[in-house]
Amino acid sequence: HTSLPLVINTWPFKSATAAAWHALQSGGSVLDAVEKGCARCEMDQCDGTVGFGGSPDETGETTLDAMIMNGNSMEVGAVADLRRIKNAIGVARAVMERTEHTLLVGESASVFAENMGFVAEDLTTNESLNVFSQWLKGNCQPNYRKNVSPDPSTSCGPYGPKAAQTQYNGERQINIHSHD
Amino acid sequence: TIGMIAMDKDGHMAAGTSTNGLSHKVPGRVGDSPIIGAGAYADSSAGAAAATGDGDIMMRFLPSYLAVELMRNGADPSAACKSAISRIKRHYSDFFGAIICANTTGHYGAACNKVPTLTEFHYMVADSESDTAVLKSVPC
Repeated sequence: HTSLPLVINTWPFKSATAAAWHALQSGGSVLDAVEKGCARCEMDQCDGTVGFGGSPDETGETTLDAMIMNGNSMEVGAVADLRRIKNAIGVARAVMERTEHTLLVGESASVFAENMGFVAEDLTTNESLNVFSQWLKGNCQPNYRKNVSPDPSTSCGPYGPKAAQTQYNGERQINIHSHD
Repeated sequence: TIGMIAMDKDGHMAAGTSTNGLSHKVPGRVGDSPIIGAGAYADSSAGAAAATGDGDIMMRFLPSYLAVELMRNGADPSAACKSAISRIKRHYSDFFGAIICANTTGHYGAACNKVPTLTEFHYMVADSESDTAVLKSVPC
């Protein structure tokens, strides 16, 4: 296909594609298209793998990662381990346009976002709380720890280092509703 | 996770990602999505790519950067995507992942690694021909 302009995105997230396409057709830039498209997915909580209320960590908190890149200027803005801010792609764009840095992370990224006018709010939902509760009830399985004590394949933490390291079998518990 | 590429009629490109990562991750864990060249990469002189899957594995291979560089050297988008997946597969044969690629002329493609939970990868495309979002898929 050579039918420019073009929007393409991973997974069957139709509303995100439509939002990006609308941005382009309305005279927006390619950066606007990517930002609008990803932001749509964040609000829609696409597949539970984007935005607030999904993929709770070991403590039950949802944290967000996002990045945007300008293919002309090679400018990039990115945020990782962002807490309490729903519009992660918007913060990533703010990193690109309002700092000379590339990547901000964690609590400091959240403070930056608040200073730039993004609203801080709890990213937990009943759904993410339920996922977290079920995980705790299931002895914290699946679990990404290794070579720690107590045995992470059967027990919850807190964990400490295990004296003798065992051979890791390399099995990963990624599924279609838990991915980057 | 969503990974997205946008290209205007003049060939200007942008790419982006947004994700809440893996369920039950260790607090502080960050995946490939915000890592430039891993989750996505764009260079209007060569192409753009966006990856999705197990970021702990994929970020070690910078698959989006690799795919763009392959397109810069003449590979078509599907071949570039397949090569980026193959590079990871050499070391992690059962990794969960997929990638989309687009070159400067607006040609696009996708590839994925076949595992029990991923035998076909779905992605969305909108262009001036369709004027709307169209579901596409590629067998892994």
